[in-house]
Amino acid sequence: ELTDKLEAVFKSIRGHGKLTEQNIKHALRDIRRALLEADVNFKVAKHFIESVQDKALGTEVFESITPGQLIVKIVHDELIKLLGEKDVRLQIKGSPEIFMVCGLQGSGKTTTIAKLAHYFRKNGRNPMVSSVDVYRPAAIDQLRVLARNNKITFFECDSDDPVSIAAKAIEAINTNDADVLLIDTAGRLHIDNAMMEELSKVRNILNPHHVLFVADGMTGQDAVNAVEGFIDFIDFDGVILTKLDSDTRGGAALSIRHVTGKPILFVGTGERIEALDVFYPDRYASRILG
Amino acid sequence: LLPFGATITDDMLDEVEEALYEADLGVHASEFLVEKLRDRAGEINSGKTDPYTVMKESILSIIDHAKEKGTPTEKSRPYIILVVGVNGVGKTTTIGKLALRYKNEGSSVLLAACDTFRAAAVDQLEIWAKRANAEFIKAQEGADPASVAYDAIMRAKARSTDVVIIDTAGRLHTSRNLMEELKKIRRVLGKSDESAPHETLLVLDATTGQNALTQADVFNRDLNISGIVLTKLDGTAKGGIVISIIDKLKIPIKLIGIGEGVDDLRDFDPESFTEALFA
Ligand SMILES: Nc1nc2c(ncn2[C@@H]2O[C@H](COP(=O)(O)OP(=O)(O)OP(=O)(O)O)[C@@H](O)[C@H]2O)c(=O)[nH]1
Ligand SMILES: Nc1nc2c(ncn2[C@@H]2O[C@H](COP(=O)(O)OP(=O)(O)OP(=O)(O)O)[C@@H](O)[C@H]2O)c(=O)[nH]1
Ligand SMILES: [Mg+2]
Ligand SMILES: [Mg+2]
Repeated sequence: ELTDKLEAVFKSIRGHGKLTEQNIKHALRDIRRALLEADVNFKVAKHFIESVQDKALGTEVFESITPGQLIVKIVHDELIKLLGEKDVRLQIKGSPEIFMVCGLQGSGKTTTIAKLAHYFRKNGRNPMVSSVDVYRPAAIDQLRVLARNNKITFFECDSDDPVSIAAKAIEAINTNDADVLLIDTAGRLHIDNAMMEELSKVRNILNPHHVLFVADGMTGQDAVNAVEGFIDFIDFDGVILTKLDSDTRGGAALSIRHVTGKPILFVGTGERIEALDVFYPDRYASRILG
Repeated sequence: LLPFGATITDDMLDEVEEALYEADLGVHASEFLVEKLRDRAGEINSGKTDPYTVMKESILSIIDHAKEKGTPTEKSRPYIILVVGVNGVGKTTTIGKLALRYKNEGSSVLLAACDTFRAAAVDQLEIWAKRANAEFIKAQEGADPASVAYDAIMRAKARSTDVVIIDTAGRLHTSRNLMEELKKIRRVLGKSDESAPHETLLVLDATTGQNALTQADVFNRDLNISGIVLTKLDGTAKGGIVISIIDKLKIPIKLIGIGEGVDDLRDFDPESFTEALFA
């Protein structure tokens, strides 16, 4: 437990005194270790520790709080600040509103699209979902089954070209009286140029109000590579982190946030249709610190 | 990255440490390997060896100590392979690739769709069975995974099928109920043949960070994993966490996934894997 470790480090400087570069050196090393074990990208961890050090140096240690507690409080506050101080909510951008979801293979996009549609329906809107994943075996069946099981309108299209499916889905918004259209895309690698080009074409046709990057909450150091690749190619404006019902520390959130500055909007917390929670920076900060 | 003739300095060790972290080796393995470089600084600085060789030798030695588990030298028939792992790692796709491999070797293969939970999971596996020209069995309406597994073994015995591969639903190692469900499938397999399952393959995603070690630990405790398949190595993730998994749990990495096509499966090669860590 990080707090206990830091308490031990600071036994020697209880009471009066200032936090100095010398006496916090070990604490910072322990914190860096904790962040790396939590899957925070090592470059991000390095920058983060530097900002904690800046905040900590020269800070007075009062009787009411131990140095260890003070450092943990600074770390906690810095984490919350980096993860996004105020809960950023999805801004409604008029009707009909178009969402496109993207990400690496297996991150949870199809399941998340269904969850989002359900979330909008519970909030009184009329969502329609469509898939342009013409590659993965039974990918479109998967979304169709999820939609049917949860009374969500599913756009049927027998084209096998992602761009034309997208174009037809947009035309179908009015006929279906939908006010939200959610488009599921195939998982792809940021280094697969052909697939990234395709994603770019689909995005151009959709001209979506929101492009959401769906990332697996258990992702390690590679989180940074993936988001940089997707940002360069198509840009996105929000992130959904999935599978956080696991015991993963989820440091990828910090890396993604630090590198892209994009808000984390939701977290996936299970396979059920309701398992989509709003992202709370302060709860998440505690999770990362373990 | 680690040129021959490089001298051990603190800056150089920092660079090495960063490269190891970047490959997802994790704190424990990275610190261990950096210590190795410090220990042998004398030999390195005098040119007797170089940093790259020292690291490579340490890693290969760890990989070498993985035990060959669970593969009987006497091949049973049907040879039963249980495939498990958390959600979305590539189990179903890997089974499709594995099925083709066995078919190309002349074996008859039956794929059992024991993921009775996820939307279109059965349809997905059925398409893979067609691609690999393998037999396929799925649940009777509402049947549970264990009974599908049992039916699969019965069918394989009746038809003298060589290999049965069992697809299971993705599940978190943190879900007690779902892990118990897997143990039940395993028990049912053991009833039909006390040496079954002959292989229990844990599929891990190369993009997963330190949680992969926890996954391997829990799945191994509950099911006695005979080998690991590391998927998505065609991406930029290096999967270095498997070094710690092999070191701590002694489970061998048997196969790697390098793409989404039916041919994108390779035997794990310690040398090329280790070289790729530093690429
Ligand atoms: N436990 C858990 N499982 C999840 C969560 N989100 C998705 N899953 C599961 O993760 C697996 C992959 O989900 P998909 O929705 O198929 O992922 P995808 O990104 O669409 O996959 P591709 O289309 O192949 O790239 C499925 O088994 C889902 O049920 C989550 O928040 N928690
Ligand atoms: N690039 C790449 N993608 C892969 C690889 N293996 C699997 N995939 C993709 O990863 C995604 C998930 O694969 P699945 O086979 O559905 O994974 P799963 O473990 O069966 O998923 P669940 O049953 O939902 O838990 C699909 O889009 C696959 O095409 C691989 O080696 N490389
Ligand atoms: Mg999908
Ligand atoms: Mg599957």
